[in-house]
Amino acid sequence: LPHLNFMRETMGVMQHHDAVTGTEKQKVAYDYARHLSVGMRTCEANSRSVLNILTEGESPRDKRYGKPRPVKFEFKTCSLLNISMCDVSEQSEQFTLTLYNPLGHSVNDYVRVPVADVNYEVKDYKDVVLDIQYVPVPEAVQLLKFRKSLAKYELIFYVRDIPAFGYKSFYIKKTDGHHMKPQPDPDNM
Amino acid sequence: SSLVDIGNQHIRLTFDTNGFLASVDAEGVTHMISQEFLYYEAATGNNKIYANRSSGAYIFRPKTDAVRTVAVAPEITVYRGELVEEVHQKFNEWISQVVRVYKESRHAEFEWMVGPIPVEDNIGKEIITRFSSDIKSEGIFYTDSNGREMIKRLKDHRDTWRVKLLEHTAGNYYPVTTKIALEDEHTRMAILTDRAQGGSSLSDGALELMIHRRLLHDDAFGVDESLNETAFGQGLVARGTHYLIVGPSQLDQSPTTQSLERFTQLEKTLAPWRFFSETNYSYSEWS
Repeated sequence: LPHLNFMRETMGVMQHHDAVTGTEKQKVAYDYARHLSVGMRTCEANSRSVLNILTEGESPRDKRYGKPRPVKFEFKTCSLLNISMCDVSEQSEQFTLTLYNPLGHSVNDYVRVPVADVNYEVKDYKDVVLDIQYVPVPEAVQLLKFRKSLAKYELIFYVRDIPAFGYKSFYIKKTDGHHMKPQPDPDNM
Repeated sequence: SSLVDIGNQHIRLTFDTNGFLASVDAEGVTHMISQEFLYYEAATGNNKIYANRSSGAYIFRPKTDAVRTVAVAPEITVYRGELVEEVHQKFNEWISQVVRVYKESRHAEFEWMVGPIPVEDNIGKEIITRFSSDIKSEGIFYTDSNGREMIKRLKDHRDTWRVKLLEHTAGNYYPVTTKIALEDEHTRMAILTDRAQGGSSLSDGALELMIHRRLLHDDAFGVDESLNETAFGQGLVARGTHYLIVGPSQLDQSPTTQSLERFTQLEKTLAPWRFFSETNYSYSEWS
């Protein structure tokens, strides 16, 4: 509850007219950003905890061994995905991506994951290997002075039917195979 | 091969030989729609009287109604694949964009990046993206009210009093939280935003949205600072997305375009949350 309350209070502050319109002084803007950043992190702890409870549920195998499966996942949010940055996807040999749909109807989604190379495989929970595509991170983004990232590409895949107020998870792993790096269309240079 | 096009069976975008968007094919009908980045030069003054008011945090006040262009021929690179087709556009050293159409989508995405806005010439700049079409909107456009109902706007007009605008551009700007749209009896064009922005339709068939601003003077309404935010010793860079939806208009007795806009708006503003977890588990263990 204290985690949620921090974000609740921050959202209260964000309803001040200066926060809504951007007419706050610069130092106040920094403070707003700090509050929102901390609020996102505190709520992340809650979602991590809830998702771990949901994904841990006792499976038949667990019952056979008489104990819950001791699986804990990080469920990190990557707040810099808008500039194609994410430590987990850039640096891990294998990782999972969980998509939670906050809407009251199922949705489809094109997922873009920043990656350093073009040798990944994406599987869903039914052991189906998904079609993927790579596109380069735009040159202007790669040249941003403050962007410290290994990601040169974005891995794209299509997710169908994420259930309402529900989630789907994907297992993403580096492979030994070599894939073609995305090349510009030569007819349109 | 001099023209570039990207798209799918629902929507197809064509770019001219200069690298600008030239037309959009939506559900088999071709519409002349172009898109470009422009900027207004900010007004500066001593704030003693209204006529000398500077553009600032509280008010958008261009020096003149004229806009400046940023590029005559953006560099473009095209990437095609099974899931998405993208055009990467570079307009200048501080404006670039990726235009993309996913295989299953009925809209086009414009992911723009602007900044750091140069101000070495001591001129504040307010950057806009403008979509111009052949739609005969007759000065009428619609902006949303906090993502809910759409409010009808008529250029140079107020519903409850006779207005004579002295500032033609700023006086026609309205808040846009998620959507701005216009239409005629056949066609409707809507742009969805990923954040609140100012927007307008200053000529028939055209929609514009302000995406970034960097100003060098305070407007004397209270903040007592110019809107000139910096980070790492340079002006801020803003990156965001616009979603373009084109289709038959409401007047054509077809609710499809507006319902598509509504679903897309929900799915973009409340997009699935992404959670990443590093793991040592094999696939079967994880499964």
